[in-house]
Amino acid sequence: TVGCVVVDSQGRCAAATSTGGLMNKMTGRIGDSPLIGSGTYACNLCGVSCTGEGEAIIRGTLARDVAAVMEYKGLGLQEAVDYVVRERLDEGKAGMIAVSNNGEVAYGFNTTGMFRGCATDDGFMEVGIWE
Amino acid sequence: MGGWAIAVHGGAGVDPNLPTQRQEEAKQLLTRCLNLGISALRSSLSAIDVVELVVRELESDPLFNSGRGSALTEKGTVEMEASIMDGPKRRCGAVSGLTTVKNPVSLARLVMDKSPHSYLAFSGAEEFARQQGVEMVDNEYFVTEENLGMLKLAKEANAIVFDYRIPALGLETCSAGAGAAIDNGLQMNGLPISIYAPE
Repeated sequence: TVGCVVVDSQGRCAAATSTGGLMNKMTGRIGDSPLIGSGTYACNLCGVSCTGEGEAIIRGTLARDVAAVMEYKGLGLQEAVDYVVRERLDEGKAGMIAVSNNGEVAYGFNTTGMFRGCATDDGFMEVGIWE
Repeated sequence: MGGWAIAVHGGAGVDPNLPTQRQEEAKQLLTRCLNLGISALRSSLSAIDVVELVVRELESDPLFNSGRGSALTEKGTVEMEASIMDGPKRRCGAVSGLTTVKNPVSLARLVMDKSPHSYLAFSGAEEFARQQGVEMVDNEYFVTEENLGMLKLAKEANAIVFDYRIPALGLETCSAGAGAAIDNGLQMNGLPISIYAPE
């Protein structure tokens, strides 16, 4: 699974996710990536793209939950990502990337590593795999 | 209002024994995609255009599980899915079950922009792709030798390949490849963990 989240200089957020799914999956299986609110979500507040064990991401409506805890609990972006990864996955394993409308970027995962990269307007740039 | 920001991912759950050279390849691809997105943002492309541009790049490279290099079904074929969402008006588009569309994320964008729906799947999505004139290729284009090997491993382990939570035991792990999770009684979705194996 691959994904990208962006907030542009006008504060507009967007998210996109694309995948081949799971190796050896049944034909016809649909995972979280195409499900708006689970694998992908964007609103005025943030943009989120998830990856990992699709069935757990779907049950946890993971991407929408980041926006929801920001909206209703007033959490910041990284707090919201950490909260959702910690509280919404049960025994599931997943990761996510997110941006907020004020130019923040965040990620979180409870799997063995996640291929990710992030950059911001002020020159910050990071590419990583492990914790 | 802050400035722009961008993040990309290539999947969660990495083989703990992934060879260093493969790790470097992955970092180079992620860096290339970040730079592609950064120059687009500096050229004032909108967020929705940038996410589509970057995910297309990731789909075209066989390294990660999407587009070319997608995971294989139990039949050894590729069925891809993608979605895209634009924050300001929460417009969205999604596709599933694609077998011949070269860049699924761009079809998802067309579903959002050019169809009255938000989600098209399987034959309907392929028909829409033909109407919209997007690039279409044979399913073989998406299949890689490495993934055929991983499918063989997954079948031997009788596993649905997921991610690395428990370092593979017994089966040698191939680069970014599969291995069978040991059965330690852990449940996932009410099923024994052993049916899930590292991706």
